[in-house]
Amino acid sequence: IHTAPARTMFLLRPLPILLVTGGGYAGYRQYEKYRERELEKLGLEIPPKLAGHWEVALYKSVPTRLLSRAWGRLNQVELPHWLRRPVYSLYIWTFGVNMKEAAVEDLHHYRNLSEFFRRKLKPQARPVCGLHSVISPSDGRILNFGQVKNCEVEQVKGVTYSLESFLGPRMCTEDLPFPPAASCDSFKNQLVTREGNELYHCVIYLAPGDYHCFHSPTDWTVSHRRHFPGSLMSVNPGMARWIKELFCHNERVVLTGDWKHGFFSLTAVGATNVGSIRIYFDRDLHTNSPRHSKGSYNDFSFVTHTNREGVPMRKGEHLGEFNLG
Amino acid sequence: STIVLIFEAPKDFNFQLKTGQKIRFGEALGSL
Repeated sequence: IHTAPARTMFLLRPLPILLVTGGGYAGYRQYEKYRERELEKLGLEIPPKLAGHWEVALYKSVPTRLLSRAWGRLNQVELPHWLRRPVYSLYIWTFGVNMKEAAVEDLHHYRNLSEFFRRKLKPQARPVCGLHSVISPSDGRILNFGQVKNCEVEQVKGVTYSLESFLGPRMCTEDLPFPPAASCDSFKNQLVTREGNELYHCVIYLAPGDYHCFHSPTDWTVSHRRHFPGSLMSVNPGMARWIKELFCHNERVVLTGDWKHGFFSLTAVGATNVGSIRIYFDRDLHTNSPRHSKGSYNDFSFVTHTNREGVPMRKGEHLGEFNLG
Repeated sequence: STIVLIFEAPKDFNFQLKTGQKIRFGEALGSL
């Protein structure tokens, strides 16, 4: 370095630098994994490593809404007939789609990737369980489930989000907000309507290759919809382990109502490139729209003077779908 | 994308699930 001319100092080769820094990082990650395995062997529980505020802020600053809209627009373009099979075959291979279950197996039938993404299933592909009161509303992977404790819901083990931030303030039947909950327990009490009942939750992650329609998980009546415009961060299990309150940051549609045991809600949370959420009986709902700003919410009540009940849904009935965009 | 269910039920409500398991639409989540 001392003998080299000053000019050559600035001509450092990028490839060796990349190799050294990349190799160093990979080595560090391997060391961390090794340390975690050793701790697991000793029976010690490893606390989840959460993203810092600046990391979340940096991720949120990525224009995921705009990029998802662009991706949605691009995938509405009709593909030429000859291109359909290779494009969808690549998607099927990448995400492990089971086309045997699709209502239409012929790949040429789907005009673009958006249509392919929201493909329907054969009627006999998903028999609805008649014995149990609550069924899975969609295909996917169970990230977490159980009783809600201290108004904190687990998105994955050890990583929680606030129930109140997720659902927003509770509304009375007359569309008036309840007085603000003084404590988290009082918010939970606003939801639990019957003595001796508890609040439960279940989180289902839909991978890109899954069937992306969702159905009614039980017999219930939907009385209210709340749309939260938000970020469209990835919601894969790795991200859910890394970002606290991930589901409170993301665009989502909360449907609330009642079932035979009291309060019932289903929330569809959007993700990167999948910010377009459709609810079949709600034509006014438009998600990931540029006219909505993050941090607000839009309410709609299905209870009117003529319909005091709301929208009745039967177990297994088509409720909505996720779309690219 | 993700679906989150939050609901009220009696104390004897039981989930018939395991964390991380794959599930399909129509399969049982839980019952009383």
